[in-house]
Amino acid sequence: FASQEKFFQELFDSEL
Amino acid sequence: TSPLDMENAIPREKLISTAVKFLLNPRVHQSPLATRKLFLKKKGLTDEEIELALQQSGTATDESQSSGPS
Repeated sequence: FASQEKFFQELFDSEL
Repeated sequence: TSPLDMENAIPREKLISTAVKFLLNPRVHQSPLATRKLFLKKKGLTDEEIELALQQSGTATDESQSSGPS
C-alpha cells in the first residue's frame, strides 16, 4: 500500500 | 561538513540505530519482514546492516505469520 510506504518514509525521516 | 552532503554524511551507526527505532514501531513490526527489509534497502542500508538492525531491535521474526487463522 502506498500509504504504508509513506508512513514508513515519514517515520524513518523523523528518526534521523 | 557541508549541508549539501547531508545524505552522504549520515554515519552507518546512525542509520542502523534509526533503522532499529523504525523497526520497533508497532505498525512497522506488523508489516511483513520482506517489506521492512525492502524499505530499509531503499533507504540505503546494506543487507548486513538490515540484519544488524533486525537483531538489535529483536524484530527479526515475521510477526504477521505467528497469528494464523483460527
